Amino acid sequence: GRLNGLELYNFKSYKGTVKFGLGTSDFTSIIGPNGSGKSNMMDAISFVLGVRSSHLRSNALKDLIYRDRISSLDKENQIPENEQKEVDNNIENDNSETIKAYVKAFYTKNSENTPTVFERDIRSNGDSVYKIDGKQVNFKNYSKVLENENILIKARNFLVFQGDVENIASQSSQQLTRLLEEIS
Amino acid sequence: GRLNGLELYNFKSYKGTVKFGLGTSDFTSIIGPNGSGKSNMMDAISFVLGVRSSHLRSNALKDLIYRDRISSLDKENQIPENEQKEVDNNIENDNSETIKAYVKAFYTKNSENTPTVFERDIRSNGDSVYKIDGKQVNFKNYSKVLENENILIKARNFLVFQGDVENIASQSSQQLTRLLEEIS
Amino acid sequence: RRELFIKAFEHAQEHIDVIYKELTKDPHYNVALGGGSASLTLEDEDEPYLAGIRYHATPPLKRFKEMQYLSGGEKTVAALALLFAINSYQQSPFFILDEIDAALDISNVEKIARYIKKYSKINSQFIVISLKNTMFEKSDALIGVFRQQNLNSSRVLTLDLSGYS
Amino acid sequence: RRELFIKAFEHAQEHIDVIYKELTKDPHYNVALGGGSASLTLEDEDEPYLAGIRYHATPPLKRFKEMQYLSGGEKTVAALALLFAINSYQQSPFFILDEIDAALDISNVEKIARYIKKYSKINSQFIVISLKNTMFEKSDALIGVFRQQNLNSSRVLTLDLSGYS
Ligand SMILES: Nc1ncnc2c1ncn2[C@@H]1O[C@H](COP(=O)(O)OP(=O)(O)OP(=O)(O)O)[C@@H](O)[C@H]1O
Ligand SMILES: Nc1ncnc2c1ncn2[C@@H]1O[C@H](COP(=O)(O)OP(=O)(O)OP(=O)(O)O)[C@@H](O)[C@H]1O
Ligand SMILES: [Mg+2]
Ligand SMILES: [Mg+2]
Repeated sequence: GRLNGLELYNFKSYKGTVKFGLGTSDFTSIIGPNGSGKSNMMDAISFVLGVRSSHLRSNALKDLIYRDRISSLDKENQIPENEQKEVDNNIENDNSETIKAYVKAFYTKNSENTPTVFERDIRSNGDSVYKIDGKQVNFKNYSKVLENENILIKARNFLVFQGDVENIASQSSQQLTRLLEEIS
Repeated sequence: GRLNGLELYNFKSYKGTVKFGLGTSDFTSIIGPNGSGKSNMMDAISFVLGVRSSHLRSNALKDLIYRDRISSLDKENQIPENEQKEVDNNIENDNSETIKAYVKAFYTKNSENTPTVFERDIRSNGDSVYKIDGKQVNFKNYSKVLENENILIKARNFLVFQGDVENIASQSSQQLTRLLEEIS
Repeated sequence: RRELFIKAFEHAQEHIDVIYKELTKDPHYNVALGGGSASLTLEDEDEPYLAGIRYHATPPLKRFKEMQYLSGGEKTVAALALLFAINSYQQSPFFILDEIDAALDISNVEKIARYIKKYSKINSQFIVISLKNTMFEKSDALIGVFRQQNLNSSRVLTLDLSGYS
Repeated sequence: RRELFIKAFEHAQEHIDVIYKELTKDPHYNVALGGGSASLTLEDEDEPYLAGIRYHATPPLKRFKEMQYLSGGEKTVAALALLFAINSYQQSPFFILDEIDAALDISNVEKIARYIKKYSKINSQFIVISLKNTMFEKSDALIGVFRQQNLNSSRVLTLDLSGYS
């Protein structure tokens, strides 16, 4: 399959809606000055695939929502969100919660012509909701569909976060076994 | 004071004797391709100042001696050297041990014209010996002379090893207190 | 369980040396001689998933195989070889790599960029964040990220490079 | 003990903001406006050496002060400001910095190199390992390290740049 494009809404340093396509490019580079938002873009892609927020340089899902400024008051009011909510959210859709931020990934499977839309929202209550082509699914089914595409979130064998590359070579022999166990 | 020059003998990737001076340069850059020996040069300067070998990407002093090749046999034969020997070596000079490797640093104190020669040797028995102007001293006196020059080995507030720079900003508030305690 | 593990391990073991050689050989010399050598070994043949896996890599013209003797740049190249070898077992559709070239000198950036360019056409899509023009000038397209100060927000621009030679 | 600690702390606290501003201000604008802001605060005023010290830094035109919100390059600059502020209390005769510019974009490398060049004349000697020409071209002298393959050894060459403009 191929990643065709992305749409971010209020994700980290991206205010409002930001959309872009990858066109037919097989090798795409993201460039820009320090602090411009390059790693935040990688965080957006990792987030929509289901990677936990602790790998995205933040303590809670709320940190991933665009913020104009952080006043110290804001800091105290934050409820430490329950990470666990990320994984066992159930299907019933309580429409009462507004979507504070989301990321959509447009991905075309090898056998198809139209892209599948993977989406992950952050709601005002701190929950995270997964959708495929607009229909809400639970995390387990979401990651199953990704696994069919060889997108292995647990192994993360296709993501290298900033500053991590050397660690791949210096990981312990046990860690290497665990990685291989994930992909087998 | 000023660092005037260095002399390495069988230190890490530097075989035999390698000497160079810094001249009158206040800002000197060390350049060269990956794996050429730049960080090993920094390790040589850190070593002669008394920094422990665990900060020099090695497990034992023996790893700092130039080696032509590592045969797997050699690996087994290494006695895990007692790090503690680095710090409490006594003055009596048992001449029987040959020097396997050494580093000399030529340093001129503000009030003097001729450089002081700081030297640290690695002996075949795994001991490390400190000398000032050719005369053996114990580690405590050696680091006292350095402290008078504001070269604080324990605080290491003037050394940034490869890959460490961001850690300085993300150290915990306790670590910061400890660092300040070292320099006060 | 043991079957699956062994299958994945043997795949990575077969590929690691070829990939490492390709990442380290000097493109100007066609000699097969070029490139270093790398290997993966099981600590316990009988119950491999309970023990560790050792990784060794020796850069071209060097003699040590332990990872502790590698320099920063040498470790980066060895790490990328391992990543690509492990990934090739269940080839993911795309890679996202954030400043993997930070510790590399210009000749190693060149080698990695060539490898990515070549395999992006054959295997997976590559999305690479880089500050070095030796890396990004080889890509098919650029995503320029900048800060729009008056909005206090990040914005993107895309540029298709395929039209340029 | 408390006296000594407070003295060192107050020295670093007074210098951190000035140094961070100098490292982050845009050299082309002479406006005093330039540069970010940084601060050090004690967690416990009464027995400071038993509690922690908090470090905050806000890059120019940004609004957050927590370190977790900084990017890789922004963190490097904040780290160097802290290092220079703490070292200025008992100024060491020299610094040795190994590839501190790895995460920096070209404009930040330029700012750090200017700072080093300026203060190497006033305070301490600087010995800097770098792969980026924007950094090493400003130095007074170069030490070129290379591998002499037939000897299986590293060798050095020195080059005095002061003769060149
Ligand atoms: N929730 C948020 N809301 C608004 N801005 C945010 C949020 N989280 C992070 N940021 C901003 O994003 C910026 C960092 O962006 P990012 O890490 O993507 O930079 P980068 O382009 O990768 O830089 P570098 O080249 O230095 O690695 C910070 O300056 C921070 O202020
Ligand atoms: N005891 C030793 N004897 C001989 N060679 C050694 C010894 N210890 C390390 N080396 C060699 O030194 C090399 C690493 O040198 P160093 O780390 O200084 O490189 P570098 O110039 O800093 O490279 P980079 O730019 O990648 O950081 C390794 O290739 C290793 O083989
Ligand atoms: Mg980044
Ligand atoms: Mg190095």
